[in-house]
Amino acid sequence: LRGRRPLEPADLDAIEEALLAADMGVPAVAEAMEVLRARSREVWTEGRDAMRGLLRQELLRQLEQPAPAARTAARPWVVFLVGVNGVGKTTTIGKLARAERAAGRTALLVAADTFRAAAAEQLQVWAERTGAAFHRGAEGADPSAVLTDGLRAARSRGHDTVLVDTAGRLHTKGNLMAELAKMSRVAAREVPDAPHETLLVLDATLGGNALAQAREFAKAGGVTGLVLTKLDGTAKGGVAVAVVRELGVPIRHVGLGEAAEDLVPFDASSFVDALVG
Amino acid sequence: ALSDRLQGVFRSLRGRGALTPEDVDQALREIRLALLEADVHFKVVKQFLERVRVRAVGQDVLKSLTPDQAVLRVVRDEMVALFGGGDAARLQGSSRLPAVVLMTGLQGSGKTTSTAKLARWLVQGGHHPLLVSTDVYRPAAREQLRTLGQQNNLQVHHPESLTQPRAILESALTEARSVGHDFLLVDTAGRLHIDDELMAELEELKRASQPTEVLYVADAMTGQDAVKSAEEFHKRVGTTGIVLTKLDGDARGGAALSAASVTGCPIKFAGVGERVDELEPFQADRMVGRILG
Ligand SMILES: Nc1nc2c(ncn2[C@@H]2O[C@H](COP(=O)(O)OP(=O)(O)OP(=O)(O)O)[C@@H](O)[C@H]2O)c(=O)[nH]1
Ligand SMILES: Nc1nc2c(ncn2[C@@H]2O[C@H](COP(=O)(O)OP(=O)(O)OP(=O)(O)O)[C@@H](O)[C@H]2O)c(=O)[nH]1
Ligand SMILES: [Mg+2]
Ligand SMILES: [Mg+2]
Repeated sequence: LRGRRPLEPADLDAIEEALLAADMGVPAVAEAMEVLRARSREVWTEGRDAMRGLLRQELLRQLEQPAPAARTAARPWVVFLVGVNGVGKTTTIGKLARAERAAGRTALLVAADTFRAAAAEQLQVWAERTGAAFHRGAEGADPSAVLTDGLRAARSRGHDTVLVDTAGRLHTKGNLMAELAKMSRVAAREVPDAPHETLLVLDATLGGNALAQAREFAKAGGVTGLVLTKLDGTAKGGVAVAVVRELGVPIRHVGLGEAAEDLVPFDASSFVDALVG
Repeated sequence: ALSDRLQGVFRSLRGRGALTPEDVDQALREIRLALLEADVHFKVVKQFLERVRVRAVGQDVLKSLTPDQAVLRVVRDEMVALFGGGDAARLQGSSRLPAVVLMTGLQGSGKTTSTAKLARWLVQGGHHPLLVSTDVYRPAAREQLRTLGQQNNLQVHHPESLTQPRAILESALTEARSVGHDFLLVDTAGRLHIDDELMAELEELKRASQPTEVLYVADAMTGQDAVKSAEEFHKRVGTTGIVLTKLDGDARGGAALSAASVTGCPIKFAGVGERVDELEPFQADRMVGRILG
């Protein structure tokens, strides 16, 4: 037992502050500290490093539970990107389009954000950059109508994948959330079981509000997975842990920059390492 | 709500006569939790609580018949003070036209939309702003500002053939001077505060335009990171004010306190919606109530 000592309050404080600074949120941090205190009695610890090891285990356990559902042979495979304003939905579609191409699949990008200035133009640039097909409607058109036309085009042209860009919307706006629910129903009418994936995009800089967002988006259209963007910044995205636990869906992708190649599959252990420090 | 929690703290102490500083500490713990839950950065919380504690152990609180209300009053006063008193909804003009307002901030925080909002607000105040986008990186960024201009009858300078931010800015300055615009609002690309190259570009744009205002546009839903980014932007480009966006959501908005506290900048405006008319002068007392819950 040479060199081992029980946990000191200063160690616990330092860990607690690191978790708070990573945006894990007061309830999740309190719970993690409780687990730490409980487990630190059952093992001799070597101070902060061992404590971090315990924490890493605990957080990995929470994050690795829901395994992502495998893609089927359904064609077209329809993916919605949803989330509040400015989190990175459109850019993430550009990155996913590049990944589809790399996987040898054809993609159609549907500009179903008919509200925001130059939203369709922004997505069109991504289609050009990644060699994807592109479908849009008139500015101010009904998003469900654009979606319907887009899905019909994808079916008739035999695209493998349809990536649907939706307008940023605050989860507190009932009419906008209802519009999203309607888009899910419309998609199911055009393509059986569509949307096959609904990815909720969360900005790594988000604080506790991410949890409220996740709940509402899950209720409105269903969420099958998460994308955590802007992890190339200094924000750690700790709130994603609470979202994964609450929704029971996995983090699928991580955004690490603004270019088409800046998307990686979620890696729980490197994410947790960054959280715990 | 914090008021209820403080009532709870002091109810258990009632009938013991005057409060002790230890009783105040218990109240401070409740305040700490409320602020952390509101996404205020934990270091900002520490500093803020210290200011509150110094005042809260004063006689007027300890001897108060309603100590919970007295403590709450101290918390509110200190927070409003941190927000710069809340009457800062002004853009500094210049005798040397145009007065330049530089819009800065992280990716997606609402700069382009806020640029159009501020232009409309200036027009309402009888001014003649020119807008320009120096965002050459984001797909269709310049189109976005141009479209917002067309939709809202705002003048946007759009030198199609130029591709360098510095050249675009110079072209806009020339246009503004020749036409006699009294304000030039400069939209910039979103950038990370740790991206040295892009932060240097921002410093260069500032040197070239000598702005009267450098506004840091911050998303009200930001968590602990608000301190790091606000502080770095302030250090590198000397921000003069903050625009807090997406306040029409239900984020508690602790990022506001973090950003204001660490930069010493007043929060000048609040974005309360996606439409260009959804901008308000920042109201400090309203923000305090929202953060405290
Ligand atoms: N650094 C960094 N920036 C990102 C990342 N993902 C997106 N961005 C940037 O974030 C900003 C907003 O991205 P968008 O794709 O327009 O976000 P959005 O969710 O579609 O926005 P709205 O449609 O307006 O709601 C852009 O400047 C992107 O380049 C990322 O992973 N890292
Ligand atoms: N609900 C709401 N949405 C807002 C507000 N301000 C901006 N937005 C939305 O937030 C998203 C991002 O706004 P932009 O103006 O494109 O943000 P930006 O900072 O210019 O983004 P980049 O240039 O990519 O860094 C858009 O969907 C806007 O409509 C606001 O006050 N409330
Ligand atoms: Mg978008
Ligand atoms: Mg912009």
